[in-house]
Amino acid sequence: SPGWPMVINTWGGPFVNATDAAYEALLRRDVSALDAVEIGCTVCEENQCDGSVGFGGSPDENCETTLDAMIMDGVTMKSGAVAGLRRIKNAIGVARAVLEYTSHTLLAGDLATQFAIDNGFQEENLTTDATLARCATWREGNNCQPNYRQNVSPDASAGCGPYTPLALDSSSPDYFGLIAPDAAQASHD
Amino acid sequence: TISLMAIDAAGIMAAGTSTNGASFKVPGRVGDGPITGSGSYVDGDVGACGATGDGDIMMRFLPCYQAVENLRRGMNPEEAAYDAVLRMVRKYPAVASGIVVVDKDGEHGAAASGWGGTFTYAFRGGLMNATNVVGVPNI
Repeated sequence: SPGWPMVINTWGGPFVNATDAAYEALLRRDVSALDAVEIGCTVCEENQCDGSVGFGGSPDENCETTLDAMIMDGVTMKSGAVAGLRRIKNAIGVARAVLEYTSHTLLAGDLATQFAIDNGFQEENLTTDATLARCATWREGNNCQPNYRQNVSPDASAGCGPYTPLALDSSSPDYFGLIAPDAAQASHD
Repeated sequence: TISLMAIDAAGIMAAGTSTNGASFKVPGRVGDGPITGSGSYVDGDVGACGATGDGDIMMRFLPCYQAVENLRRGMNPEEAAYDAVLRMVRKYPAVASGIVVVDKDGEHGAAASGWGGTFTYAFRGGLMNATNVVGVPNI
């Protein structure tokens, strides 16, 4: 242990700016551990870290970036979270607002966005030119590969949708293989 | 994904996670990041955990809840992280996962699986002048 105060987080490289921001904030006596978590994660969101945090990264099939965030207080065990947050950049800030201004734990989707707007967060487009270029390559250059669809027609491992579900039969030899695959995700959170 | 844990000068702990998820996901998909006990978890009496990886798989195991409970049962942070990762690897051998654990005294450790490169974590505390980055081999 290096002693207190202390900050520790996943990943090095561009994520170190978040570590430093949170640690340096904790050196000020008026900043709490919760504040430091919010400050560190916000730095990563603003800097887009390695592309896996914040606006513009990890677009969905429709090229939209949505954000997930959660913050937890180690004293009260209370947590606030947002899932599939649309059009708001500061996801960890909205999660903090869920923690501070509601007795709920998780808000999702468009209604989480509305909560954020009601709490003073600015609605913004999370798509960037880089997002659009990446999406175009995925759709037109790579024929929508990889993707997360299965048991659909047309074959999702070979082409783009729209997809329709295939009838499933639990006596099929492939059925349980699809439920517990050895495969990893095509990309990670 | 960033999953970050903080201990203030009085030993008060907090944790959090922020992510934009997986690329080219089905619209509406939510990963492990906002799930308490999966993306991160903290009990200030014991310690905290942060996670990153294949969220669709990880959120089925609540690995950060498991890791903090492992601390409570007497494991050190590295052992706690290793056990949490191993529980996922046993069922999903190819899962990409990275678990970082810190106890209430600031002792820390991590475990990882399935990365093409090396999973890393960063920490800074006490009187350190700069952040240290630690590489974690896949189990």
